[in-house]
Amino acid sequence: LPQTPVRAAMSTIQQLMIILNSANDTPSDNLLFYFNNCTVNPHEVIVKRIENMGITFKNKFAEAVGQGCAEIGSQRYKIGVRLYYRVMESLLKSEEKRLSVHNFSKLLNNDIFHISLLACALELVMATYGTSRNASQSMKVETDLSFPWIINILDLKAFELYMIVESFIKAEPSLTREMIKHLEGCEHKIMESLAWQQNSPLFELIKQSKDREGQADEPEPANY
Amino acid sequence: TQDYHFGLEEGEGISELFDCD
Repeated sequence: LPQTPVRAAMSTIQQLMIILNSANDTPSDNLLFYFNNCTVNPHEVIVKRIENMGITFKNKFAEAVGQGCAEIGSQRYKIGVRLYYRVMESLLKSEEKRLSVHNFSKLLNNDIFHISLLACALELVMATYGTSRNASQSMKVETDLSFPWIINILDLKAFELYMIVESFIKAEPSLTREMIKHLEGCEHKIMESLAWQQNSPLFELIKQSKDREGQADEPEPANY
Repeated sequence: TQDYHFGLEEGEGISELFDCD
């Protein structure tokens, strides 16, 4: 059958459903294994953060789309969290293989890592359902929920999301072409404009790399 | 994923990106 916008959106949604049908709403046994291997066990903080961000997401979604759709926002968030845990597990497995490390305490206790991973998962869910919403216009929308809405409501810097996208795509081989194209589009928006806004962490990274280069250029003191 | 332009270099992964190596 010819691919219409609605059909393309539906197949992406179905693909997302297939991916997440077997995913968990809470950390899997594998994830708990990694959490328990950490010097500082991040489990409680991770679960608490997901709860708190859930409240923020649902409130902002209802504000944007209409109070009558609060439950839809709740469902979207739930799907996003499943994808978040699923990709986290896959990321840790590949890092374990690549680095032969089992203790991911620093990474798993890094707030920015978790918020950017969750934001990436939620952006994908929003984009997948958003296209269908556009196609059906069934919901009253006060605010455009397309990117960068999700990083604004989660109070995440654009470049922080940028840092996770490639690893996210690598870690989740079942993403459809549309999903990957969408995330790539987000990357372009970030590098073309959002990453260059005031207070972006990109400026600090550029400064650090310049400092490193500067040190490399300075002649070594004689006592070396 | 063949359309996506992977840019991370060899030996660069999520741990390095988030300064947790």
